[in-house]
Amino acid sequence: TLRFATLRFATLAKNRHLLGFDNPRKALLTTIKEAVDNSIDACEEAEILPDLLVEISPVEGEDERFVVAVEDNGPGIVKAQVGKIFGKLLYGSKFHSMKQSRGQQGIGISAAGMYGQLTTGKPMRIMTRPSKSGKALRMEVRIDTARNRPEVMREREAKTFRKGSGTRVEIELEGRYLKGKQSVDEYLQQTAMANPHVSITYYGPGEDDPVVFKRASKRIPEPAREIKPHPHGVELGVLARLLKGSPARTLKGALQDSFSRVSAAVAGSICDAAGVSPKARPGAIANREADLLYKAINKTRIMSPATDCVVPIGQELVLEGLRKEVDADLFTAVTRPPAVYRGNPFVIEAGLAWGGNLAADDLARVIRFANRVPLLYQPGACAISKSVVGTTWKNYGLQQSRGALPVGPLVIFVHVASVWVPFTSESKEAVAHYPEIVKEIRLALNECGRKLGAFLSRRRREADEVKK
Amino acid sequence: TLRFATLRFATLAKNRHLLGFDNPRKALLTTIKEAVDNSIDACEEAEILPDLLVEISPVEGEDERFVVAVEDNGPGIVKAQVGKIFGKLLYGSKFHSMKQSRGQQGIGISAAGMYGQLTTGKPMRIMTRPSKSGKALRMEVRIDTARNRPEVMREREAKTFRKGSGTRVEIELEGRYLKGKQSVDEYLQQTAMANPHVSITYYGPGEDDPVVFKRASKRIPEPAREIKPHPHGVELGVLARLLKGSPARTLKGALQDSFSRVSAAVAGSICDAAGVSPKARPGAIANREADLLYKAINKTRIMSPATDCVVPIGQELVLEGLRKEVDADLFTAVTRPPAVYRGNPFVIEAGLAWGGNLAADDLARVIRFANRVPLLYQPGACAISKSVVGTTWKNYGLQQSRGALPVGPLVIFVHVASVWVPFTSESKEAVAHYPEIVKEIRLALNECGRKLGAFLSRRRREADEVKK
Ligand SMILES: Nc1ncnc2c1ncn2[C@@H]1O[C@H](COP(=O)(O)OP(=O)(O)OP(=O)(O)O)[C@@H](O)[C@H]1O
Ligand SMILES: Nc1ncnc2c1ncn2[C@@H]1O[C@H](COP(=O)(O)OP(=O)(O)OP(=O)(O)O)[C@@H](O)[C@H]1O
Ligand SMILES: [Mg+2]
Ligand SMILES: [Mg+2]
Repeated sequence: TLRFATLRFATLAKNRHLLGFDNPRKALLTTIKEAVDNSIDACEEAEILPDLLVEISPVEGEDERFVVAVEDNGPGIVKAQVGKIFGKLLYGSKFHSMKQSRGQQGIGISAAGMYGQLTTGKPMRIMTRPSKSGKALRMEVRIDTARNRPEVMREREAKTFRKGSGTRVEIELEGRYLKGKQSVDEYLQQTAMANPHVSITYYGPGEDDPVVFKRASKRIPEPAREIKPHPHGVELGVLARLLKGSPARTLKGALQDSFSRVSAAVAGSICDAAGVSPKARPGAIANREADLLYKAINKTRIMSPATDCVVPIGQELVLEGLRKEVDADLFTAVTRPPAVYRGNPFVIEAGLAWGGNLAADDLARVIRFANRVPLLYQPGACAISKSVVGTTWKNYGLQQSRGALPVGPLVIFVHVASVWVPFTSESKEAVAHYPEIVKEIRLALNECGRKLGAFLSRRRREADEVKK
Repeated sequence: TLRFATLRFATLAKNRHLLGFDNPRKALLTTIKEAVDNSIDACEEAEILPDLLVEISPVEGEDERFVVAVEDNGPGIVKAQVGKIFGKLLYGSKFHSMKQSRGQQGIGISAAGMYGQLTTGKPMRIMTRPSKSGKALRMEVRIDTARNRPEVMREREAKTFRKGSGTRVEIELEGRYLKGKQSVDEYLQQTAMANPHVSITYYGPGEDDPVVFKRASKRIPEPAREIKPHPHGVELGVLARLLKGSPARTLKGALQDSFSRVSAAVAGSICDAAGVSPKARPGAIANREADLLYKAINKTRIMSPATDCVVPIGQELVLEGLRKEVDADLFTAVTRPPAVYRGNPFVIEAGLAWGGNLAADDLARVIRFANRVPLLYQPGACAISKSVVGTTWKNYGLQQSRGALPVGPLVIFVHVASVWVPFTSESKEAVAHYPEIVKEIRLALNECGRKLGAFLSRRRREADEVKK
């Protein structure tokens, strides 16, 4: 029988691995990641220096249940939005805005809340004060699985919520806590590495004393500026839809309004090249004319998109982050100039740390970031790992087997920053292989690799001289 | 501003790589795959030996546009369903049915049609005759992007559609056609390899003569039987929902109805272990009682799920497929006994071909299948590749660097068959790393590897004897 596979519990249960909840250990990490990402995004958007509190508390009498709490000093959330934000998939403020942010889909925290309810039956608990003057509210959000909609219940004043403004999210879920690789601890440590302006106070399960990641910089990063789509990245069907839906009275006006880098002159030459009147009503554009405009756009020289929509970490702070994290002899970092894939601006940053007390006969360790968020899973699926494996490290004096990572006392840091990171799935764990992105990562790695190669040959020469 | 990122053009355009349309070459392949999978599924469901026609025709006057047509002799499609099937995401007949099939999400062909309209503005063209007695209909399906719903237009009799029953799907899209690795040709060839009962007639772009893959077997595979969820795979939230929605009058009845392998006796002992009355009304079960039942279920011994819901290819036919495809000295294959991951039955099959005219110093070639569909992309993300790389091929006499594929004149065939294949994204290109699945693949590879190892040591001994 034919019917809809609507986005509800059944879908989440079947597709958990698509959303990052494959197993209890990963589910715990994904839940924290989604909440922390939201908090940092919200603080940056409001130009507040982020102070985060993360608590993982084991549930008494249950062996694999935790209450995860993430609290921020952000702008808070208006009561009317709470139900949809936490209880509806695909609802958010970032999908349609073309600028760099950690969240981009509208799925993250609602999926985490659903996973909690799926495994423990418990609702999410939200506390928020949306402005310095108002009361702080506390409420529970559960998903009515029969009607597939959120229910907001037990709303009352949150007398214990002391922040001037901010949000606290609590989710009770089935999870597993382990230290080491791909752990919550590693995630928070790497988050601090790529976000020196954030401070995180972290209470692990059963810990009375918190781990504190103090902020290393009081400077809020320049906020990303939203841009309009660039005409060279837009498909025929999207162009047709933009024109049909445009409030402008003329085609020429609609082209200027809908796109970035389209001035009156550029709009005029697009119309001329297409042979369509610039005064035509955009709502009346037929498919054939849209096709002519589409081809004309792709033949017209148009300035590249503005790049203040992306926010690289910056060479200095990448180096500083590596120095804090790794004991090494050589540190090098580079921020590439902005580039574009499918109309979306992006920036690649890379860094290397070599030597020190790193193991000389281990495979290199790759630390990956996308929009300043650590990527801890699915390296095999990631364009970053593929670019590292595809780089000829032998050129810089390292050992490397075909199809594998280089061997040596080496840490490789790569950051992909974009208005829309092309992840391989909604769990946002690995970057898809767009050739423009792979090319830029390779160029960044080669730049750092050359510095490493020069350092290593200099050291070999010095060692040879000492022998003589 | 907060709003929904609804599943329409904008989402498809942004998430193309999630659905398999990353670039024109892949989009052409994905479109053919989604249509071919649907045709084979429909024929098998109706117990018809599948005869497929696949045509790729370049569009005159355009350099990168093709019309893709896939036609089958299946049961056809009822007119009232055409709009939703081809024009609505998440609409299908397979998501809720727990049995092996190639399609499982309700997304495939609608995404392909949307991609066509996105890149060329053209609607899909559907011809279908849903029974031997009726007229064949022809209609166009386009997506109204403003209202996000399908429009079925220009419906008329399809005088050229000669089959007694069946469906023809035509999509005009931006694509690129290249032969060789990861091509349409390779996909059809591997489809024939894993589906010997299917015949495919294939007209490539500009080809007057078709490539014909004749059927190698007149036996239709045993159809997969649908099963109910197994209680051991079900989460607390799903249990709660199943009980609340059950039409049964008692809890005991609801347990028997909702699950496979739950007899009256088993249902009774679950209720006893939970301390909940078997006569309780299922709709009145509160969260606390659902929790008790959930824990009781997981402590109760329950027979493993029935495995007639999965359809392995079978050792003989795997060997036959390899022999047809590869020139080698040794062939070996194994079908593992059925296993379960997260309540879902699955079966692993593996095969090896060694020697012959395969290159001795190349990395081994891995041919992957999921539910009899070739997986050509994202090997790095795939549990199959990870299991191959994680197998210690040195134990069987092969060379292998750490973290890489083995080296040698070797082809490795792996098939994952399940009621629900856990793909890493909706493009269904790679299998997610469930430990139960990885373990079974390793066991299958080890079984085949031991045969290879024995063969190679025997050959070495024979070679040594010849030297003496
Ligand atoms: N702590 C918070 N403070 C303020 N606003 C928040 C907070 N958390 C979530 N939001 C709002 O709720 C929206 C939905 O969050 P959600 O995590 O579901 O999606 P997203 O962050 O937009 O995308 P993604 O799925 O990639 O995480 C956000 O876009 C943001 O507007
Ligand atoms: N050629 C066909 N003949 C008969 N029925 C078809 C045919 N193609 C599609 N269908 C029906 O339309 C439904 C939707 O197809 P669609 O490809 O969108 O999703 P699916 O095959 O169920 O899942 P998936 O997204 O994994 O492909 C199918 O489930 C099937 O019932
Ligand atoms: Mg988010
Ligand atoms: Mg399908």
